[in-house]
Amino acid sequence: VPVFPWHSLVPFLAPTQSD
Amino acid sequence: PGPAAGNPSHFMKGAIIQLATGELKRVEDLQTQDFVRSAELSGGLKIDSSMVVDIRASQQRPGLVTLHFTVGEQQSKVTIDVPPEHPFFVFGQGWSSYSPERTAQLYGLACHQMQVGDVCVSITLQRPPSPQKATAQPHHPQQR
Repeated sequence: VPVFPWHSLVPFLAPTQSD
Repeated sequence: PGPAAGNPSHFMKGAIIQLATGELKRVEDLQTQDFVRSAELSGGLKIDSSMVVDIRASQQRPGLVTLHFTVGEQQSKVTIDVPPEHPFFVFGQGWSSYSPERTAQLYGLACHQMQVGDVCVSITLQRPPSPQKATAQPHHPQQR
């Protein structure tokens, strides 16, 4: 079973403000 | 491209996520606090909140869903197109998607129905503090 570091989820979470 | 193209396997039920604490959790067991603590521990990352303000079928890209968010304290408006099965993590609730049925089919991940007003976890890069405000820094021998 692959293990993903939690921060690899970050791009798939809700958008952040683009500035 | 096929409908399954680009489905991130992170969301497959049973996928193991390693938190910043080193703890291992299945993706379906993640809780709000896991994101909050991991962001705190990671340094340079800040938990933000993105509120869903509108949900509708995409006009330009059939099959996708257009989600409108207001993000952070500045309430910046951000619009994204996502597949209907894409899960988001709602504060205090957990995984939610536009189509929990499709999410269950494709990922096996149980989701709530995403609704206007849901506040989703998002993570931004924290701005570094201004140099004037910087307090005593630990010694960095290999600063780049």
